[in-house]
Amino acid sequence: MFEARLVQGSLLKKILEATKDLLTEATFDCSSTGMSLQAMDSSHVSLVSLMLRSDGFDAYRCDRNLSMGINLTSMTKIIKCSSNDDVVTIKADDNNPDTVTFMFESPNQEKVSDFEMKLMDLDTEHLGIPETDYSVVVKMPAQEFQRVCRDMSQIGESVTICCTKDGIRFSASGDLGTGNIKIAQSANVDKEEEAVVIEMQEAVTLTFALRYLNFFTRATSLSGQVSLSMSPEVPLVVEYKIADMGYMRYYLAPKIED
Amino acid sequence: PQRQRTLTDFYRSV
Repeated sequence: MFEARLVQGSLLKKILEATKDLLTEATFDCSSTGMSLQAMDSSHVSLVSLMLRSDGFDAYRCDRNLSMGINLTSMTKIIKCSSNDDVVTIKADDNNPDTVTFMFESPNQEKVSDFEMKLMDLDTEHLGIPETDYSVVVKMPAQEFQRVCRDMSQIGESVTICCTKDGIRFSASGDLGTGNIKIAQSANVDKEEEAVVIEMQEAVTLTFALRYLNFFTRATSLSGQVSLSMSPEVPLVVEYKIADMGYMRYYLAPKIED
Repeated sequence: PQRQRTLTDFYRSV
């Protein structure tokens, strides 16, 4: 028996929005710890890693580990049938292992819907990602990062991110010319969410495809802040924290000189 | 001159 109740049901809409450009299907792994998902896009250039801890749900029961192969397009259709203020419960019954049920309850309990969705048998590749001490971790407002990625993609297909203790610089070049955006570390801020904070061991310069970074910024509604973790010649980690529950992380392989 | 790497260049399947 698996049952996970989420009063803030609209969170699932935001999570699906944040995966839709990268994934069409994925396996949700459910255990007593929580629900997690790890999946690469079809080109294997980027990876989505979602964690929703069990203690972040309003009720959570998972008697035994369960892997649910989900067509995310189908799940999106079903989740769109919920209202933003609905309570969402995800249920899976051991006696009926090929389906998952989504139940939506209006806040006043006057409307209750349930949708049963067929599960898929997915043969997904799982990557072992080691714990890494990154050379640079930048925390910045998620909306600011979204704006930078959007603006850089007006200029070119790739962005070079150069991070020093003074700040973070994004550079792009293309047929029309070049663009640079430099954001300094905040001197002092009243609101933590508006701060730009750079923790640095060594300066790093890396180049990434903007197409994927723009896909990652679909998660902007999940969190006020985003963190970018970088080390020389390794994948970038872009993390959006999901308050009191976990995170949505994206990994992106860099572009490197041959 | 720069080539897009894949994640499998960096991480192993488990």
